[in-house]
Amino acid sequence: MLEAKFEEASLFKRIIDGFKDCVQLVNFQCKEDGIIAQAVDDSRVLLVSLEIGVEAFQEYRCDRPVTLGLDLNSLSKILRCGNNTDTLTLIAEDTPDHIGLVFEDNKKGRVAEYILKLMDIDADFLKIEELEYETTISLPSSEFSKNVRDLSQLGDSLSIAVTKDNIKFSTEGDIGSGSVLLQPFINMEKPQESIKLEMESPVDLTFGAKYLLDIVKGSVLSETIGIRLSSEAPALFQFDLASGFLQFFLAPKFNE
Amino acid sequence: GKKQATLARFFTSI
Repeated sequence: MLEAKFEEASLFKRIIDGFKDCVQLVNFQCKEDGIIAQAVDDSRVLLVSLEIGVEAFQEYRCDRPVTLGLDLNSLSKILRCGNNTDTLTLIAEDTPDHIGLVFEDNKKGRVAEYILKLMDIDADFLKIEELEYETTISLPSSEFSKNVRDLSQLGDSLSIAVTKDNIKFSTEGDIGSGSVLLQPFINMEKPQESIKLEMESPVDLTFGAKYLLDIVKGSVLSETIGIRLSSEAPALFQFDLASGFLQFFLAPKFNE
Repeated sequence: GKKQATLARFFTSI
């Protein structure tokens, strides 16, 4: 039996909104220590990996491992029915063919119950090895989103180049080109506005803008984004939750 | 131009 209660439905809504536009059918694996999910987009370029730790829940109980095959489009329809400040409890039997979602507004005594049929999703769970990265940066997710959205108007590829002194986002397209240069700095009063840079060797990688536009939707989850880059591994874009994370692994573009 | 790699380049099981 799974009973997982979010103090506010808005957290689960934001988690799903953070990646529902790039993958549709996702297996959520529920275990004693929380919920994990993983899915690859149809073009096999972007991998989403989600981990929601037990601490993210107001109450959490999972007697034995259970896999919930969810269609995120359908799930979103139900999530829109709940109010952000409602509590949300996910309920499933040990071998479920459906999941229950219960929204409760304790002040009003309002209880809304929905049932969502589960999907049988044939997807392997990938064990992601600890990848080696040459560069780690972290910056406000709003800054990252703005750069991606601004530059993707001009070109369908976006480069991220990191040296020991700065981070440069750039693009080139038919109508022109653009770049944004950022320098690391620490904001002591508002640490979440800092730009941090750790670099072993410089990297200059190019990514499909359409995938980055999917990734920035994860910004609803965290004020900062961590980006790890290597010429030998897919780039890792990470949004941290209070307990857990939403990760995107993105394969870069290469010279032909 | 540059060509989009897939994850299979990095993860053998994809």
